[in-house]
Amino acid sequence: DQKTSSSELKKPLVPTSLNLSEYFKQFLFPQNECELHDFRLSFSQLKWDNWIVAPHRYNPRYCKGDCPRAVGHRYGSPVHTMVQNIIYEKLDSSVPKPSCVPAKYSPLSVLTIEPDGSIAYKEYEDMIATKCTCR
Amino acid sequence: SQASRVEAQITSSAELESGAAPWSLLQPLDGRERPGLLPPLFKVLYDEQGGTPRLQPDSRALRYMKRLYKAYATKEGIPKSNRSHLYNTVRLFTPCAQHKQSPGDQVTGTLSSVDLLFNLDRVSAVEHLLKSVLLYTFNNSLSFPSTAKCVCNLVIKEPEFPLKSLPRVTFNSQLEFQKKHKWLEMDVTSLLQPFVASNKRSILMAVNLTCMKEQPQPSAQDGTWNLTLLVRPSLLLYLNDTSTQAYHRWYSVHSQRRRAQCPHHKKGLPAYARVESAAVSRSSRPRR
Repeated sequence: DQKTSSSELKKPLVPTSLNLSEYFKQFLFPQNECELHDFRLSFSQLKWDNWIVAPHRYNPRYCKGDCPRAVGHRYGSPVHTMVQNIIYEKLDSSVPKPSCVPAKYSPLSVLTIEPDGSIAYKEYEDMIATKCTCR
Repeated sequence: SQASRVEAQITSSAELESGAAPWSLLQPLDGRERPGLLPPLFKVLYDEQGGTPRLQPDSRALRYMKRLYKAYATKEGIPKSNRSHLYNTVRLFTPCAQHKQSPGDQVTGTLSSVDLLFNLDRVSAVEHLLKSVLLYTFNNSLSFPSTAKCVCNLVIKEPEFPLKSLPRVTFNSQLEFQKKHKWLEMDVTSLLQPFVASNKRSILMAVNLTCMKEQPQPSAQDGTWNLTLLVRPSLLLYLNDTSTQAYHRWYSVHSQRRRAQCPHHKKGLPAYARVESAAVSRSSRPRR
């Protein structure tokens, strides 16, 4: 098959319709990349200040943004995330793209007034997002 | 099937309107409400205006707990990591009833003995008692000697039989305090442990406090000073909430320490995979 291999060699590496900058764009990180965002609230906005005495301000933070195609170690994503991305892009777009979600949390101390008038100091797990991931 | 589905929806919404608030469907099956943050959060999800009415706490008790909060957490509510103890919950109860048993004695500074009833309904079965303290606060106007020695005689009774003459357990505690603290803490852990552990819903105790001045003060009349200004004591319970929603400091510190000791420890990877990943990291290191 000498003829085919030589004709193969003549083929341009990149399809002419697609120029290089366009081609590499698909590997860049998205502008609004998946990352942690602040959301400062006070319990009086939720009308909870009649039973939550402290803290006055609470920032639970949240994760938002697009997941890059090559997530890899950057987000601590498992290989499954890239498989899911390939399925979405090449096989079935009804399968959702990987989502930007919290991966780690920190606790919160709360001082509350109980219905019977007693007062409770409690420390709750997983009340503030501290790291995001793509899953 | 479409019609039957619509019909099912109508009946289920009718059941809801019959009175069961939607959030109550999220309550645990055993019917007992789990104290803590979650039930009110569910109410907010269903936009319950105002929530359940609450009794207002004693202002001195609230001031003490705010002071405790500042000692344990930052302004943003992050638990301070410089604390070594294991409790992640502190509950303060003020007595819901008190009956005078015997008048005090002004000369020796004996406080009138009173029966105090504490309702412990808010303590859940997953909260294990680590320490309990009777907390006396003082009126600001109290002309109290700067230091004094107090002896407390405390008798636990059966709430069901308050007049039962035989005291269950008596407890003497010798304690000293300085006025500048404004609080007098008396450790009653050994006394209350069995009651809280057996999930008692209320505790009735008769408290008799006698305080002797350290050094006589010429200004005050000899021996007479007014103890009745001592405000009735509150009961402080230091608990370890063992539920998953509570923060377990010792666990998180321990797991951070473990992670620091072996950073390459890949969670859940089989041994040969760890060897491979170590090989990979070695090969990616620049050759010498």
